[in-house]
Amino acid sequence: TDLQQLLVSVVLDSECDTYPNISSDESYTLLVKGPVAFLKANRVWGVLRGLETFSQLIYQDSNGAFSINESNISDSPRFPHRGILIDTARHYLPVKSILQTLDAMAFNKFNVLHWHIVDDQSFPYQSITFPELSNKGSYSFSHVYTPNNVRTVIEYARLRGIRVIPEFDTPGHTQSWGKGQKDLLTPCYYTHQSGTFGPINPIVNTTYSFLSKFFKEISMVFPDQFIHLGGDEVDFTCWRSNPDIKYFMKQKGFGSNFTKLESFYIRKLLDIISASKKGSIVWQEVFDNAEKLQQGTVVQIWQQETYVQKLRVITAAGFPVILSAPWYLDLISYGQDWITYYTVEPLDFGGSQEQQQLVMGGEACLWGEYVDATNLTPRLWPRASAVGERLWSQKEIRNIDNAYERLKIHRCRMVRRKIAAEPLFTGYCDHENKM
Amino acid sequence: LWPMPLSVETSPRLLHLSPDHFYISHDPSSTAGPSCALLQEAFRRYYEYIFGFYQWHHRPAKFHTE
Repeated sequence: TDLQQLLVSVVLDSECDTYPNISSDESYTLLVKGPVAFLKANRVWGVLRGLETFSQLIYQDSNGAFSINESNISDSPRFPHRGILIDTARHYLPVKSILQTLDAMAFNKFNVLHWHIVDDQSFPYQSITFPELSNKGSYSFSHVYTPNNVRTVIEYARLRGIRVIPEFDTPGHTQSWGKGQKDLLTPCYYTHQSGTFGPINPIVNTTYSFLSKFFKEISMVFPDQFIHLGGDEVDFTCWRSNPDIKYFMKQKGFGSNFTKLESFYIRKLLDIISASKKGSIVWQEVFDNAEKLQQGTVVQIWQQETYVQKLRVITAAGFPVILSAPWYLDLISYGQDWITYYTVEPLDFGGSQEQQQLVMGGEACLWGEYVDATNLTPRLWPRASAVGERLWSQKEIRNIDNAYERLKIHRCRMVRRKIAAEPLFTGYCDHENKM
Repeated sequence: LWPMPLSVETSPRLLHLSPDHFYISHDPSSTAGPSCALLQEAFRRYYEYIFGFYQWHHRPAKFHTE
């Protein structure tokens, strides 16, 4: 019996020419029966996920013949936000590496690329409004992402049903911003003006007029509803040393509590983002340090020691959360650490049903200190695949032995599709016989 | 399968596919047709993942149009 055709049907408005968003419907049904198989979805996003599943059902035997079992599949994701964070500032990643990451994400049904595009070390994002930021802040003139590069990444992602959320972390982690934007950073005083600069200067109006113009551009370049504003690891040492900042603190009644100054800055920044009709995602310290955080702000949890408690506290306060803390893939350990990532249960934090509904999903994070184009892919995959199944599949899918058998085949499938995914353990891939 | 779908029923009954006689296309009732570049591109991509790049470029012309 032959299978001759896969007929694809989109039921509702296809959304073919739109960008995916947090509410995108990725559900699909797949009926494989000869001679015609049927893939049905409400939107194109479901078709993309169904095509991936269909392709995984087909296998090639040792004689080279292609086969598929008759099957009936109904599928939809458990969490709507399933992301991979990559960092293109600590090490530059060529566009080709980013596109390859998007391919691998599609194979694992991830739907968000969290692009941590700039950081202390470099500013590769080429801004149209402020070209000096990358002219002076990138590692070199060629280590930049031009507007055309950014458009390429966004479109490549869209074609795979993947959203691109850029992160422009401030007021800390902004050393590279200071090179191309005079007076943006706070001058530090250690007995006298030291010539070093700290976080973004939150007390001058020029800062906010810069941020307004800059984020207006960002909100137009990146189509997603959300922008990640960072807000983590703000070092108060420089602010504390600056006499103008101390005077401002006194005037505002902040005393010596610099978290209030940080909060003052973030509040103004969140207003700027709201004015651009975008939503904001921030790291957890913004919630910790804020007296009052705008409702609807999405809080991303990254600190590992207390993440269960944080899930409880932040959702109890009514804020949507994204969980990253248990999935820091930059932490390398010996052996099968995919199991550690796989066994995490995002909703086991003792929250009510309402609190659990505020967990939008999670992200596997690979920071850039020790990865560049030479090792990004093998460090990500198949470890990120473990996170992928945790976020897509039902809670009950957690048997390690079963997962191991499937994941080792999936790893070989990725390798066959030119993703240099590391082995899970001992063994081999069937396709190696043909090499 | 990875990640595991919500519900999977498989039968032992095997169907065979041939790169030259298999194609992915739009159901006439679908709201997305050949003008949907996102899907056209996805059909091409997944054909290649299933059968390999060579077959896509060497299949009969009628399959390209279909």
